[in-house]
Amino acid sequence: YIAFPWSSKWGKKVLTYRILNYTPDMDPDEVDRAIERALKVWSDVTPLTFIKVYGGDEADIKISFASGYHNDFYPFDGPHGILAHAYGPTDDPIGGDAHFDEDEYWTKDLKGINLFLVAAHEFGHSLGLNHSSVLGSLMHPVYTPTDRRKFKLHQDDIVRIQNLYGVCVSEKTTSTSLTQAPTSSTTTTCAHNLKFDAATTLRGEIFFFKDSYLWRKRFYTPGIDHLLITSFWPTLPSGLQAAYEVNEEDVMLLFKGNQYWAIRGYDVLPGFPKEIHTLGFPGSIKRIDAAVYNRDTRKTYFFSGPNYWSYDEVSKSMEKGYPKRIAINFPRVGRRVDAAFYYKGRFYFFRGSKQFEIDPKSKRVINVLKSNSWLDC
Amino acid sequence: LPIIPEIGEDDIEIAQKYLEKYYNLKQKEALFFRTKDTNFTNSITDKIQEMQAFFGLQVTGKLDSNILEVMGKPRCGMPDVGQ
Repeated sequence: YIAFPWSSKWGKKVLTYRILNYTPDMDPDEVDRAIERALKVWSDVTPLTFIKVYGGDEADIKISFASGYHNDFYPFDGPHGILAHAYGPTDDPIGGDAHFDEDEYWTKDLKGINLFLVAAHEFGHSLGLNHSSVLGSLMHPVYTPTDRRKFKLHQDDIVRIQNLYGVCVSEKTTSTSLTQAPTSSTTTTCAHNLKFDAATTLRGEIFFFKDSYLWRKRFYTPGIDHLLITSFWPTLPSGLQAAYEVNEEDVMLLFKGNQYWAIRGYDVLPGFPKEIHTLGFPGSIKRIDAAVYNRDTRKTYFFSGPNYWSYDEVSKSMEKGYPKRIAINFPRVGRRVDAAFYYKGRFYFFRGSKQFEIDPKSKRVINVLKSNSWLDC
Repeated sequence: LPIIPEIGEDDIEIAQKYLEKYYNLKQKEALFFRTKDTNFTNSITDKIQEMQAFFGLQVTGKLDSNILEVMGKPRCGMPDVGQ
C-alpha cells in the first residue's frame, strides 16, 4: 500500500465526521452542504455511511480549516500550491482527518477553489485511497475545476474504493450514471475511427475537442497533451461542436447548440454565451458543425449540415450569396464537415475518421489523411 | 496555455521541493539541484521520470516546460508515491 503504509481501510461501515471550524469564505450552511455532498460521492458507491457529530464528540474524520503550521508537521504554503491534505484510516487520533488551507479562497462554485471537489478528493484519502495517475479521476492529485452539477465519479475511483469496501447494495442502480463520464480516454487517441467534435488553432498550437476532453498539439515541445476541457475553461460545457480562432483579436470562438462563447486565454469574454443567430444565421439553424477562419482573407466559413456560410470578420457580418453546398464547392469532402482549422495556408477539414487537406483558393483536396495524423499516432 | 518558459534557478528550486514533497526525493540527493547543472544524478533523473510517467508526460528525465507547468498547478498536499 503505497502512500499510506500505516493504513489500509476502516474496519467498520459507519463512520462519523465532525467539522471543527468553518472557513469565513463561505456560509456555514454552504460548508455543511459541500462536506455532505463530498462524503456522499463515496457512500453512493460503497456500503459506507457517514454520520455527522457535534460538540466534543470524537469523530473518525475531523475536518478543519487552518493556515501555515497547524500542528501536524505538514504546514500549508499560503494561497495556491497545496490546497488540502488528509490522513488515511488509522487508530491514531489524526487518522482520517482532513485539513483545508485557509489561505485559499473557498467557494461553493468555481469563482475560487471549489470546496466540494477538494473535500471529495481528501475524503478519498480519509478512506484509504492514494493518488491516481488516471487523468480525470477524482484521486488525481492536481485540482481540476469542474462544475459540481456535471461532476461524476470516475470509474477508476469507483473500482479502487470498492476494492477496499465492497459494492453498495443499491450501487447497481446508481453506477450507470456514475461511470459514464468522462467519456473519452487517452487510449482512444490513436483509434482508427477517431472523430473530433471540433478543432482550432490557438496561439500557434492546435486544439482538438471531443466530449469532455481536448488534445493539445504543441510544436515547440514533443508530445500531445490530453486534458479535460474544464482544466482550462471550467465553465464551458462538454461536447463542443465547432471552434475557430481569430488570430488578430487573440480570440477563440467555441460553439455548442445555438450558443457560442468567445475566449481569450483562460477567460470567457463578458456577454457570452450568445446565440448563434446574432452572427446572422437564419432561425432554422440550430447548431454549427464546424468553423474555420482564413487569416489571409479574414473570412470564416461556418458549416452546418450540407451547407456552409461565409462570415466577414472585419465587418462582422455574414456575406451575401450563402449558404452554399459543401459537396459542390468543396469536391471530395462529402456532404458534411465535423471539424476544421486553418494552418500555414491550408484548410484541414475532418469528416469521420478522415481528414482533408485543402487549398483554400481552389477549394480542391490536396491530400487525404487519417483524422489523428496530428496526434503522433 | 501556450507560453515558452525558460528554466531558471527558481524553477530548479521549485522542482527540488516538489520532488522532495511528492516523490520522496531525499534532501541529500537534491543538493545537486542547487547548481544549474542539468546533468542530474541518476536518482534525481529517476524521480523526474517517475513524475513524468505519473502525469502522462513524455518521459525524458529532464526538467522541461511541461513538467514545470504541472508543478505550478494547485494540488493536494499528499505525496504521489510512498515515503
